[in-house]
Amino acid sequence: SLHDPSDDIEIYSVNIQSQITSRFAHNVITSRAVNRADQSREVSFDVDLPKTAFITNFTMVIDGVTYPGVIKEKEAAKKQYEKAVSRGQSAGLVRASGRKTEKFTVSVNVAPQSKITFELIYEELLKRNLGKYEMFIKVRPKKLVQSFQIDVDINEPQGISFLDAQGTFMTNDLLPLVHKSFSGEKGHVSFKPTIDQQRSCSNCSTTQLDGDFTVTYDVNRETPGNIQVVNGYFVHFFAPSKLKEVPKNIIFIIDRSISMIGLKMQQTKEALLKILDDVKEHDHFNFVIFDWGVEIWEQSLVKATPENLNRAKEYVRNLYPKGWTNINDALLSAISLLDQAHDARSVPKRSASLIIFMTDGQPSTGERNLDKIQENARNAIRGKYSLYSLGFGVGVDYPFLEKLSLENSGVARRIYEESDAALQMEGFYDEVANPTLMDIELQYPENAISDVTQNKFKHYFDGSEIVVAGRITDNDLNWLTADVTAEGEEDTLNYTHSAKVQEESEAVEQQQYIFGDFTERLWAYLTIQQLLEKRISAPANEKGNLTARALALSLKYQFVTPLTSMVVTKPEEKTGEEEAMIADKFVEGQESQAQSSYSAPRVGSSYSAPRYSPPPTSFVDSD
Amino acid sequence: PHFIIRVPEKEDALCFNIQETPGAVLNLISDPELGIAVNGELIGKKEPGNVAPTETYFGKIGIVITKLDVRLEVTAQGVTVLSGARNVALTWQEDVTLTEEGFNLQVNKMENALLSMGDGATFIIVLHQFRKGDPLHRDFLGFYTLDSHRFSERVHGLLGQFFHGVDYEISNIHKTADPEKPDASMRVKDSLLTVTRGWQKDYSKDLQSGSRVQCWFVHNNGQGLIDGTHTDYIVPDLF
Repeated sequence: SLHDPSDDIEIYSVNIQSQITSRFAHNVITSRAVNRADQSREVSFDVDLPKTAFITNFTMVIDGVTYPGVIKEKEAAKKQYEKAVSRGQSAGLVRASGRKTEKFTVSVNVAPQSKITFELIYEELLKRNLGKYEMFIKVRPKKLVQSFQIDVDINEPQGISFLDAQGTFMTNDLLPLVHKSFSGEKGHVSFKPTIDQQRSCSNCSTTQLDGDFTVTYDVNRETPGNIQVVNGYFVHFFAPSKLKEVPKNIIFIIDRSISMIGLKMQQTKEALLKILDDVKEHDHFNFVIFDWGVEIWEQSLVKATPENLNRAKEYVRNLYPKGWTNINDALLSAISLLDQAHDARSVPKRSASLIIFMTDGQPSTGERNLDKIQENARNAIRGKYSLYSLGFGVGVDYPFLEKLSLENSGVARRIYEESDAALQMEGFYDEVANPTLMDIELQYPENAISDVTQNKFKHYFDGSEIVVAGRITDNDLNWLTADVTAEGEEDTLNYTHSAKVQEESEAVEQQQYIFGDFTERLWAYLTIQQLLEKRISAPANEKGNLTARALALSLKYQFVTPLTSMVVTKPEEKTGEEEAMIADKFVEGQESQAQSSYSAPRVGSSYSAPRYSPPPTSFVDSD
Repeated sequence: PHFIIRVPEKEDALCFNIQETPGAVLNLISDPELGIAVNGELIGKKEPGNVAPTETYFGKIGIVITKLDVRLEVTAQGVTVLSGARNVALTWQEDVTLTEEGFNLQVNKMENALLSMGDGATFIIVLHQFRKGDPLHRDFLGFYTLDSHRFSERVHGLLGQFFHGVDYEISNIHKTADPEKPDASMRVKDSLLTVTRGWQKDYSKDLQSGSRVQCWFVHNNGQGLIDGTHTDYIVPDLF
C-alpha cells in the first residue's frame, strides 16, 4: 500500500509485476506518487511479502534522484544503521505482519509538487502443496489509484495444466476484471481495475481493493521428473503421480498440560477428531498424551479399523488438560512405541513412520534441558522416523521445536491461536497424510556437477514436489542424467531423467527476456535456504562454515536473508543529512518475540485466560 | 462459602454452605499420602456493628505440599510461595508463570491462579474483586479442583472427602412455596435428609458472570452429607 493521511498525495500508479519461471517467482512492485500540496508530506510505502521470499532490491526515486538499497553483511549494515540510530533517526523496515507474511515499510518526506517512485523486488521459490503452486499478493492500496495493475506471467517448460486466480476482495463487479489464460508453457493473469471500479461504492473515495490476490497453478507431468538446464545450472523437479500410498504408522503426541486449558484443548480435540476421519484403514496409529507423565492410549500401535477409530475418538473426546509439560518422556515413549511395532513386525515392512508432536509450551518437568531432549530424541530415532512438530500459541519455544524436527527428517510448523487453529492442524496433517515414496535419493554424475542441494529425502508426499538444483562443472557435458531410487508401496522404484544440456539451454534462450539467470538464482535461493536450515541443527564447529557459505551466497546474489541487511538511504529534509534505514529478514524465533506483547516476567510455558474448561469435580466459592 | 460437589455419574451436583465466624480456618483437602493440604480462612462482609456476619467467604487460602517443602498463601492481594528458604511474592497485577521442580504456578492477571502439582492434581483459585471503597464487600477467593481422582484413597476434608465419589438417592420430590425450588428426600451416608433444589455459580470459566450449576442443597452446614459436623474441619491455622 502507499498512503498518506491527507488527500494531498496522489497515487497515480501501483504496478505489481510477477514473472514466474520454473516455479521461481520474481516480483516487482512499483508505486508512483506526487505531492500536490504546497508543503512537504510524508508518504509511506508498505508491502506485505511472503516470509519465504527474499528481498533483492529496493529503490526510491525522488525528483529524479535515485536512492538505492544496498545489501550488506548484517554486522556491517548494523554499524551504518547504528550511526543513524544514535542521531535519533529511523527504524527497521521489515517486521512480522501475519502468519505467512512480513511487512516492508518505508516512510519518506516528499517536497511540494514532487514525484516519488518506490520499487521493491523480491524473489521466492513456489512450493507445491496438495497438487498446486500458490503465489499470493497482498493488495491494499488504501487510496484510489489512477493506474492499478497486477500482471503475472508464468513460464513453465513442462506446460501448464491449470491456472486460477482469486481475490479475497473480489466482488461480482471485480471478478470479470481478472483475466486468466494459459496455453502450453505460458500463462498470464492480469487484474486492472479502473479508478471507478476500485471505489467501494459509486460515489465513495475509498477503495475496495483490500485482501489477498492468489494465483494457483500446476504443471503437466508426463514423466515423474523433469530437469532443466540453463547457463550452467540445473534444476530437477521430481513429483511422481499415480503412485499407491505407503501405509503410515503415526504416533500423535499431544500436550495436555494445564496451559492447554480452554480453546487450545478444544481445538486440538476438534482437529484430532477430523484427522481420525481421514486416517486410512491400512494405517496404524496410537496416542501419547503427556502432562507431568505420559499416558499411552493403547499398548501398541493399532490398525485404523472403524472400531479402533471410534474408540480413539471417544478417547480424544475425554482428554482434559492437567499438570505440567514432560516433553522428553513423551518423545521417548512415542519412539519406543514405533521401535516395538517394527521389531514385532506388527506394522507393514514397507510403511512410513511419522510422529506428530503437538505442544504449546516448554518442558516444565522431567528432563528440562532442551539440548538433552534433542539429543535423546535424535539418538532414539536414529533417522528411522520423521518427527513433525506443531507449536501452538506465542509461548511455545519454536526454535527448540524447529531444531528437534529438522534433526529428525521433519519440519516444525506454527499453529496460530485463533479460531481456525483446528483447520491449521488438519491442513498440516493433509500435507503429510499421503506418503507415496520413502528414502528417496536423487543421484547425478559426480564428476560433472557440483554444489548440489539436498538430494536425499525421507518421504515424498502426494501432491508435493522435490526440487534439487546444482551447478554443471563439465563444460563438455551433453546430457545430464539423474538416477532416482525410492522405496514404494510394493518395491524399490528406479527412475532416470535426463536433459540435453546444449539444447535445453538453447531452448531456454528464447525465454531469456524474462530473466536469464533464473536457474542460477533458484539454485542460490535453495542453497541459502538449506544452509540456513542446516545451521539450526548443526554442531557448533560446523555452524561457522555453513554461515560463511550462506552469507557469501546472500551477498553474491543480493538476497536479504537472516544474515544480511539492506541499508536504504533517504534524504533528510531539515538537516540536509541522509538517513539510513535497514531492512532485515524476519525469522520465526524473532517473530514470536516481536509479536509478543507480554511485559510481565514469564517463565516456562504460556497460558491464556481460560475460555473453556472441563467441569471441575468440586469447588467452593461465593457470590 | 458455597460448596459444590459435582457428581458426574448422576450428571448432577450437591451443594451446601458452611457458615462460621470470620477468622475460622477450614480444612478443604487433606491427603496424608500425597502430603497435600488445603485450608481456607474465612472473612466476612464489612458490616459495622455486626460482629458475626452471616455470610462469609474465603479471604485466604493456604496450600501445603509437604513432599516438596512448599507452602502457598493466596490472598486477594497476591500469592506468596514459600519454597524451602525461598520466598517469592507475586501480585495479581501481572501474568506470571512460576515453574519449580514439582509444581507449576500460573498467575493470570486479576483473574485466577492455577497450581498444577506433580501428581497431576490441579487447583484453580479465582479472584473475586469489588470496586475500591465498596461499603459492604471485600475481595475474596474461590477454590476449584481439577483431576481430583489423582488424590489417594485417604484424602479427606470438606471437599476432599468427595473426590472419590459420593453415593446418594433422591426421592419424593415435591413442590414448595417457591416453584423453582422443590424439596426432596435424599438418602446419603445412612442419613435421610430433606434437600432443596437450587443453583450456585461456577466462576472457573467465566469470572464475570459465572455459569449456573443446578444442585441439591443440603441445609445446616452440610450436616448429614459431610462426615461429622462442619466444626470438625476447623483447624488452628492456615498451615
